Amino acid sequence: VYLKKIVINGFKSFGLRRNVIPLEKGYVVITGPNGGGKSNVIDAIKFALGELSAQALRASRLSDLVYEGNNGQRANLASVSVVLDNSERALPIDKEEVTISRKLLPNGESLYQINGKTVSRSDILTLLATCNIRPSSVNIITQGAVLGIAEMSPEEMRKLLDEVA
Amino acid sequence: VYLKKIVINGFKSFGLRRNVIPLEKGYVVITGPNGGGKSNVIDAIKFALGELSAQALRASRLSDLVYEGNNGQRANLASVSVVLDNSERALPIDKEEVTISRKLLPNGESLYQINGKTVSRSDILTLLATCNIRPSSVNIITQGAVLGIAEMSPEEMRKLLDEVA
Amino acid sequence: KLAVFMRTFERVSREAGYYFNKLTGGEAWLELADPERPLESGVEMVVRFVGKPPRSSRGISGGEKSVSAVALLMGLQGLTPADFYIFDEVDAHMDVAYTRNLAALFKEMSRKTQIITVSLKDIMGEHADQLIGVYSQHGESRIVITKLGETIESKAG
Amino acid sequence: KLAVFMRTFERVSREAGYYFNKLTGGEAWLELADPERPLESGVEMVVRFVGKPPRSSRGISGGEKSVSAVALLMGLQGLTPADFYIFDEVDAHMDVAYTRNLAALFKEMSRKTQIITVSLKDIMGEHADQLIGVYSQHGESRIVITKLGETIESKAG
Ligand SMILES: Nc1ncnc2c1ncn2[C@@H]1O[C@H](COP(=O)(O)OP(=O)(O)OP(=O)(O)O)[C@@H](O)[C@H]1O
Ligand SMILES: Nc1ncnc2c1ncn2[C@@H]1O[C@H](COP(=O)(O)OP(=O)(O)OP(=O)(O)O)[C@@H](O)[C@H]1O
Ligand SMILES: [Mg+2]
Ligand SMILES: [Mg+2]
Repeated sequence: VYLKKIVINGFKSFGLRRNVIPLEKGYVVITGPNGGGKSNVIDAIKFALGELSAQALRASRLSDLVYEGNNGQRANLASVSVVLDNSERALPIDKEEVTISRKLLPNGESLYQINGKTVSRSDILTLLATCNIRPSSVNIITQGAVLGIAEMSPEEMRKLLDEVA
Repeated sequence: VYLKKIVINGFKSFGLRRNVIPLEKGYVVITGPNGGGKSNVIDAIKFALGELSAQALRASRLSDLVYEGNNGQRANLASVSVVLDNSERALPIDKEEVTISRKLLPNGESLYQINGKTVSRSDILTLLATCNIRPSSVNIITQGAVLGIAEMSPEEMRKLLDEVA
Repeated sequence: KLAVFMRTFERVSREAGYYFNKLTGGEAWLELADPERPLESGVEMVVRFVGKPPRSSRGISGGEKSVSAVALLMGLQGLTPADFYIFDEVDAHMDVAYTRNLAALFKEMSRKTQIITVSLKDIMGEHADQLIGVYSQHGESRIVITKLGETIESKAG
Repeated sequence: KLAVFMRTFERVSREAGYYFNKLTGGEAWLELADPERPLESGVEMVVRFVGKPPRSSRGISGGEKSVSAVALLMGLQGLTPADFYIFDEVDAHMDVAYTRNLAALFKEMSRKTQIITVSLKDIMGEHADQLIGVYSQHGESRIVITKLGETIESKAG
């Protein structure tokens, strides 16, 4: 279940156009100048996977996730879709690809969809848990977090070990 | 009052030999591989200027500051001297240079000296305060601290401003 | 319960040590802070860099912490294998030698697991299957995708 | 009391803005979180990067935070001028463009104030008056000093 494509529109620094990012299966490197939007791509993935905490997406409030451009231009809603490869049917859905989408509506509510069908957030989390995918699991390391992992106290490291046991 | 020379011996990764680091007045760059001892040089300066907190020197306890080499080799005491240029007599001592030294003795006590004369820690702090030098002031930025400065809350930034007013 | 924990502990210790050795040439392992009470005890990662005595991962340098953290994360992977990893500038404090080792490790692991990493260093992208450039233009982010030599401008849908 | 604070506030705001502009070409200033109560109010730094709308320094990227923090620190200098500055890898998250601007700023400031900086990047050392190499050998740190072309091995006294 690798990430095949991400589609971002109106989320953080990604403006009103549909930004399509196809991803290869192997070794992918994202690069570019400071403030370009690299970490926002990672925030977009976490957002689509169901991340609820604005702080974990580096925003003060969820409403800060909606694109704000120059001259007061603002998107109506923030939308991210993540297309997962399902050729090995690891996810219990009989399709080659599974698309998880989330839209942050102007009223602050989130709309979740699997392959275009509206579902609840817990439907998404349950589906992804079958493949060990969670919005804030050990396989997504945000910028600056790496030093903190080595500085974990013995109690914290124990907790981490118990989580994966 | 710039830093002219640092002499380190038995402090953190600096072993039993006397390590002498002459410093130029202008733009000095310290470089080298990971784990070489670059940040320990900065810890050594803070230590000599009177830093009391082991955590601020990236150690769990003060006794961790004493050099521990391979095969259980250990220094007896950790010693750092900082030679300050005083050609403009900014420090109220009539000498071209002023040497501040600190030794961490085996009993955990610290021995402070100014130009070889034993003094108290508060004598050192009072002398240095005449030139705005404190062990943990805004002009010494430790590794990893820079992101935290931009992430200060409005209350923290206010406190910083009040401190320098 | 104790047997399950000890099996996890041993396994992560061994795997973290394997990846640490790949990254630095040294050794690493996990220790129980209080071996008398294994069910409640905290856990420490001990690392021994080449030419140095063993130390807890909390008392080492910035770059040394970065490689140790990556080794631990990879070690945890054995238990809960993930199909993809995302790393955001984990190489920021690493020197050229460790960065090169990291890029080689990521490349090797990418045969089995998708590895997505953000980096500002050319070394990290030298053997990438895909290079994604993200930059800001007129106040919004744009994407340029390069795959092994061809450049495709992200199609604005 | 209010007058003293407002004078400090204005001054740091102006100076931080000057250094921010030198580093990025954009603008920066300080704002009172609660202008009605200046004596208790918190303070925010607002930054406007070239081509982008103004934002609080808390909501920007890693590299953008690094340049903003350096600009603020330099802005504070006007009030309590220090004779020396020490920076430990403040350029870790900066890209090549900002790192180059930082090195140029440090070089310029070093005419009046001693600047000591730790960096793993060659760009930072290109115009240094002195380059100090620190490396580990047989489990202890050693020093090599280069001054504008000559190399002197640190004398073990
Ligand atoms: N809601 C929003 N609307 C518009 N721009 C936003 C929004 N939220 C954040 N930004 C901007 O997004 C930009 C890019 O941030 P991001 O952290 O992704 O950069 P980056 O490429 O990771 O940079 P770095 O290399 O410095 O880490 C920042 O300049 C930030 O101010
Ligand atoms: N008391 C001690 N005795 C011996 N070595 C020590 C002691 N305390 C710390 N060290 C070691 O000092 C080494 C150098 O640490 P330091 O943080 O100065 O490295 P650095 O050059 O800043 O590296 P980086 O580029 O990764 O930040 C570390 O490997 C650490 O384990
Ligand atoms: Mg980033
Ligand atoms: Mg360091």
